[in-house]
Amino acid sequence: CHRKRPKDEL
Amino acid sequence: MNIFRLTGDLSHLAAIIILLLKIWKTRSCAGISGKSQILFAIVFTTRYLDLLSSFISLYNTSMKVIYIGCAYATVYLIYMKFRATYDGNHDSFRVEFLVVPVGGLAVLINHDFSFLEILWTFSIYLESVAILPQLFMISKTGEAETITTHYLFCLGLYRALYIVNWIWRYYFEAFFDLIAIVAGVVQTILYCDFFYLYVTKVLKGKKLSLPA
Repeated sequence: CHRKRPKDEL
Repeated sequence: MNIFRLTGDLSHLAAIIILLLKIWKTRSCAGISGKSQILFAIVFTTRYLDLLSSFISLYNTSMKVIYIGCAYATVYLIYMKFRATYDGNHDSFRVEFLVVPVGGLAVLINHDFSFLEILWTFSIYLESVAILPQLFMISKTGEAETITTHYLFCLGLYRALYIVNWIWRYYFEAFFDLIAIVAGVVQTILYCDFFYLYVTKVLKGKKLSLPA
């Protein structure tokens, strides 16, 4: 799983 | 993009516009916490600094610009244009009790110890509690205008839809972000009491008022 910030979310 | 995130974003946008229209049409910001609105302006500003550094999509960029623009417009209406109608005596939540611990937490628990990343984390933590001055104000005055409750409902719905979005992304994209999820769940829990009142009172045509 990717544990990183969802850059595409607002 | 999935349908839950899209409707969540649109619900968020609806909330922001409902609040702006309420203030504009009634020429009054009575019952609205200016402190919560300042916190939201800080949330959008610190989160969307990446507007300057990375491009995701036209949708992403335009929504960010609209959110920031509306947040500052709301703050302007409350503290400048309709300042005379601002109920500062009832807006007495001490925001430093939110901002200082949230700032500390963002420095301690983040994905990467860099300027932009800490500001992003700060905005996520701050958003989860930014509505507290507004909820505090309602509990203090014991009532809220119906239009204000629609605003709060749209804002809470946006958070709830984002949780469904994260469940979706976990299953179908193997993607999850613990910081966003924990903060998002905390934020949604803060709305639960309000959701109950909204469904049992406002949707039945009654004004939202709390027992004294």
